[in-house]
Amino acid sequence: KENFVGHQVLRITPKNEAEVILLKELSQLEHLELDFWREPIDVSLPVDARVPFHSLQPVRSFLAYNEIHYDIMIADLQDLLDAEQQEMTKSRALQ
Amino acid sequence: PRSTDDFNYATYHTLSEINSFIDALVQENPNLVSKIVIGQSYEGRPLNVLKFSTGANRPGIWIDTGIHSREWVTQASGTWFAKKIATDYGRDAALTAILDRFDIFLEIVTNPDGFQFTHTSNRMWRKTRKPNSGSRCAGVDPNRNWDAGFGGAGSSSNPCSETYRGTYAHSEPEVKAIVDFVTSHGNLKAFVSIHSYSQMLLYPYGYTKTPCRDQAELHEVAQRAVAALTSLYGTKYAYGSIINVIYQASGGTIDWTYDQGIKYSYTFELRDTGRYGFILPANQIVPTAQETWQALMVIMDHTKNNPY
Repeated sequence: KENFVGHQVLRITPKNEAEVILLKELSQLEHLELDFWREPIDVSLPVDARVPFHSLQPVRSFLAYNEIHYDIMIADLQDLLDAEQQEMTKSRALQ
Repeated sequence: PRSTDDFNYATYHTLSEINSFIDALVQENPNLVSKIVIGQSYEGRPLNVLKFSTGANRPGIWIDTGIHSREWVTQASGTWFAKKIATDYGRDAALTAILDRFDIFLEIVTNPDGFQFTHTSNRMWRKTRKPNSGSRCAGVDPNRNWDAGFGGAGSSSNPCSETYRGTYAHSEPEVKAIVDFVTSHGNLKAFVSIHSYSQMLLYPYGYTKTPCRDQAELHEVAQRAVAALTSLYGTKYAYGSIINVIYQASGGTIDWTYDQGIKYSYTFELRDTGRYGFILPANQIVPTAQETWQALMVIMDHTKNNPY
């Protein structure tokens, strides 16, 4: 089973078109293996990206260098998935 | 569960559990609900559709949930909708009036291979599971695989992309099965495809900026549907055409259905709490389904009252 330990999901809020373009460029960098849950499209829409652990440093550096604001929406994806599995298991046991 | 009354709608379920639910619902409501199999997925799973019908030769309303496999709250909501329809018929006047005139078709797991894969191997899987010749990456985005501006901007030609369109329109059996069903049925009057997340209710087009000819009416219905949805828990939705509200997306489901003549073609993006993305906690399932149902009823009621 694929493991997502250390993966974070960042909610990035571009404030102008230039930042949207920078985020589009970021999304083209295949070696980072980013998974855009909400793609960079328009200033009015937030961008959500799942960032593997090995890409966290370069992505955060990129955002900081370009002064693009972001929040950590999910700090460790695997924690949420473990909780999801536990909930399903508990529900089955109750059933 | 011994019956669909015992089924826990407030938790996520595996594919086999959902399939058992479908069979139980049919068994419990033989005069209202039947199961039709419209095809097979790439890996050979049945593409099950629930048909709610109270008479012969009726026009139809289509609802599908979960064409993107990792969007688990959609399949969970679809399960809740199925029970809601079975329960409310004969009790709720508005739904009864709809079912007295229309059949409702509900495909709860539109992409069963992908859904199974999210449960067994990769919770983040979005696409179908068919291998792509010459690539290490499998799967096609089934919401870029329809013959509506296929191959245009807003879809990818890279098999490793999450928005990979496939080699040709309707290449995915999960898509082709719906295409064949829609064309052979020939009398669907509404088509609603449900996704998550980002809280939007959208109508055609996604592949072109040209407004669809019914835009004014679709916009007005969307406005009322969103108002009904918001009235329950205050969830705020954006609404409008796909290309104006989100982005240019070619090869999308409802662009194709609209171009086939199904005027009331809509797509939802369900709840976004801003904290969980696709991993919406299970305690959000029922509220999400309840509020979405309010909007679905507005669309279905409008379809009933405005024959074309």
